Amino acid sequence: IAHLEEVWKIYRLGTIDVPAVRGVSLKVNEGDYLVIVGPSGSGKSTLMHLLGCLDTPTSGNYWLRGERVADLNDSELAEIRNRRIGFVFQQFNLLAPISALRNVELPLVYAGVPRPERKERAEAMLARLGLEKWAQHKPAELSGGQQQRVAIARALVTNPDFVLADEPTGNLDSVASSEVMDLFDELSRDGKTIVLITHEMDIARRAHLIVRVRDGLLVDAS
Amino acid sequence: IAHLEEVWKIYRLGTIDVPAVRGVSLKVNEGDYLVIVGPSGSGKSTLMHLLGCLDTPTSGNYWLRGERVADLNDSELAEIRNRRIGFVFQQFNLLAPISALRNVELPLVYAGVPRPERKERAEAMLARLGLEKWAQHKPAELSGGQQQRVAIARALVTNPDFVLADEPTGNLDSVASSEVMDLFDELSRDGKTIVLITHEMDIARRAHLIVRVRDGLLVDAS
Ligand SMILES: Nc1ncnc2c1ncn2[C@@H]1O[C@H](COP(=O)(O)OP(=O)(O)OP(=O)(O)O)[C@@H](O)[C@H]1O
Ligand SMILES: Nc1ncnc2c1ncn2[C@@H]1O[C@H](COP(=O)(O)OP(=O)(O)OP(=O)(O)O)[C@@H](O)[C@H]1O
Ligand SMILES: [Mg+2]
Ligand SMILES: [Mg+2]
Repeated sequence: IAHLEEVWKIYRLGTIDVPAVRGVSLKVNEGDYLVIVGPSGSGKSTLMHLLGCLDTPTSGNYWLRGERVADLNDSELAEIRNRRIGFVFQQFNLLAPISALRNVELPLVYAGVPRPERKERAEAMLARLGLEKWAQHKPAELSGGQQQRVAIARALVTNPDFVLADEPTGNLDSVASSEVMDLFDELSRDGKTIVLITHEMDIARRAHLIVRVRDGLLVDAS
Repeated sequence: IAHLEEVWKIYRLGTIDVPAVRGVSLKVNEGDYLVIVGPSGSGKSTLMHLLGCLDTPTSGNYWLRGERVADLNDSELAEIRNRRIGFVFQQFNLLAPISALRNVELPLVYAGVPRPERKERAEAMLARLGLEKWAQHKPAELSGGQQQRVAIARALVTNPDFVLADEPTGNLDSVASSEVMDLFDELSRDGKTIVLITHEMDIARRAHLIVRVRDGLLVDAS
């Protein structure tokens, strides 16, 4: 489903170059359940942004379902991002002025789903994450862990077949964490392709494949 | 140093009341090293915001160094928050347009510390957290874990004697986490008063006292 080939990502900071990802080659197959681990600043989020077509490589190739991403135009990329890929950001990125429910409905608005069905699917996904009582709260009226679960609900509501999640349990206590991970395990059993970033080894052990990065390099995959 | 007596915090959401903290009484003594644990949404961050004078109780009393906080005016409160209390927010709250170094210098600007000393102290604190190479990066040019360590550096640069930290290791791998916790342990040995929120039990075990909350109530302190 996703194939990175000798991909580099170099940020330019004034006159300095910051190589965040350095010559990484990685194949993610349909139905894989993959975890990326590595120290803080090692390039995990950058790698995920490239996989999710949220950023473009400085050099190297990226193929998504056999198509070269560099050859796709903006509207084709937006379509792939909206319908195919569910992304949970490390810093949530919820829209502050609207409620949890409207935040979760948003991807369905872009996908043109009519209002009654949108509302029903968004409510069901919030309930699935234990947040039905908080649907009308705005992000600032939610706790850190509740905001994180709203971000997960928003990523999954379009029923994407490729789920990318950056530290999805970082702000959660052990009970809420295992509820979220049970949901990811279920999606994996349904055949979805899942790539997760975590620094908690008991979470990493649930995946089928662990990929380690350090200083922008892929050091091990097992 | 801090004494909460029968404190409630009730948020008003449209026409509904959301009781986040319900009748909590808690004494924090000089030099204490206290951890607050509890499920997501149980009132931990709300309790910390009250302790840090970032929010005011709906009812009940709060005394800080013997003074009733409700009797203090805005400039007295700002002085206490700036000089006495170091606060690490769960969502970092770094200023996006300025560099990591300038973010860390900011509390010293408010405290009127001259520029050369400000820069030196901010650089030293960033180096203490392993970030000297990233001092010129803006928050969006840092990884999640690096942003979190900048937020910790900013909270500690004024050398406060009361440190409040909300999930300070939430985004950190085990190596960076233990470096941060070693720093907190050192501050505690120096006689600082520390209150931490965490959901990781190996972190909680470092403290002298563990306080458990659930649904806004203090359920246990040991
Ligand atoms: N401004 C607000 N308006 C309404 N409700 C709020 C507001 N802020 C917080 N809440 C609610 O108060 C409760 C306690 O929130 P708090 O942020 O203290 O939880 P927490 O224990 O820190 O959780 P977490 O571990 O997820 O960070 C939550 O149910 C939350 O939805
Ligand atoms: N826009 C940017 N400009 C310059 N440097 C950047 C930018 N974004 C990230 N970096 C740098 O690239 C490196 C990799 O960042 P990345 O966010 O991928 O790390 P990470 O592995 O996700 O870390 P964490 O576990 O702390 O979230 C870091 O050293 C970071 O400072
Ligand atoms: Mg990251
Ligand atoms: Mg919280």
